[in-house]
Amino acid sequence: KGRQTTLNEFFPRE
Amino acid sequence: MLEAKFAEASLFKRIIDGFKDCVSLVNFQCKEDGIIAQAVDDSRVLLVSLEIGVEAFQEYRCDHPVTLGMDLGSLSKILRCGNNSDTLTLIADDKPDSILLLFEDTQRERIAEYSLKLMDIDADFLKIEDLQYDTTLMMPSTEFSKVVKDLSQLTDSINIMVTKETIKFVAEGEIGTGSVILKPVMDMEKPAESIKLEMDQPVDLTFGAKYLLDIVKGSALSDRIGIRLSSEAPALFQFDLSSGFLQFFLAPKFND
Repeated sequence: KGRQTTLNEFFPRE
Repeated sequence: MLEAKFAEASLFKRIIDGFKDCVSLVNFQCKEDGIIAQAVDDSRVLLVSLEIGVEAFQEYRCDHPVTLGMDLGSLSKILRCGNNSDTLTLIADDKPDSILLLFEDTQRERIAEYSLKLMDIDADFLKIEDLQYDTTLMMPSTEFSKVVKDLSQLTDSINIMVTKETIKFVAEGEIGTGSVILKPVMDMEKPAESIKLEMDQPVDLTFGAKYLLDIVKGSALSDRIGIRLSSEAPALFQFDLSSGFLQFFLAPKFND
């Protein structure tokens, strides 16, 4: 049921 | 030198128990104004962000910033050795290879001292800007925990839909379906039981049930949970401390 996104798609790495 | 004393060891225990099952290696950054930590789970879906402000401690002193890399499994073994009502002092020098945990029972003059070896943890720090959210919810953490545990029995994905007057949780699984509908309510007698909803845009989001089950383990920290939802960003689940917070950022599931 849908694709699990990851945080990397939303937050840049410092 | 770091000396951070909790009036009750149970507070630090509850903080660590709140996220030790989803992340194992964590850098605790100790500074003059308190302790912060950030860690991402192995699947990079759930991010934990902890802030313990100076006011949460009975006594706090940190002369130089110091990073304490700890294995939470090992840390919680040691935390189990102290009694809940003991005071707990964390002690580390400026370049530590271990941290000292001192449990004191002032009534019985019992002192227990443990040291935990520290680790060099190579973890990148994610930059979380101030995110814009479509909807903000505040509700009893026990209520949210029950909904998540109940619906997780049916499925591995839980859908959260919020409209102006309704919060709807839906599970569709192989054995059947379930839904729970909550309405905003103000309980004057017991304010902690209230459900508050601020909605700018309706949301319809799906989250992995296993991550929500990890998040509700933070419920022992606070009788309220704040939930902020956006159609375009990870959701934020927050438990407030007397000073500071435990936050979980959870990446949603998308229908491509």
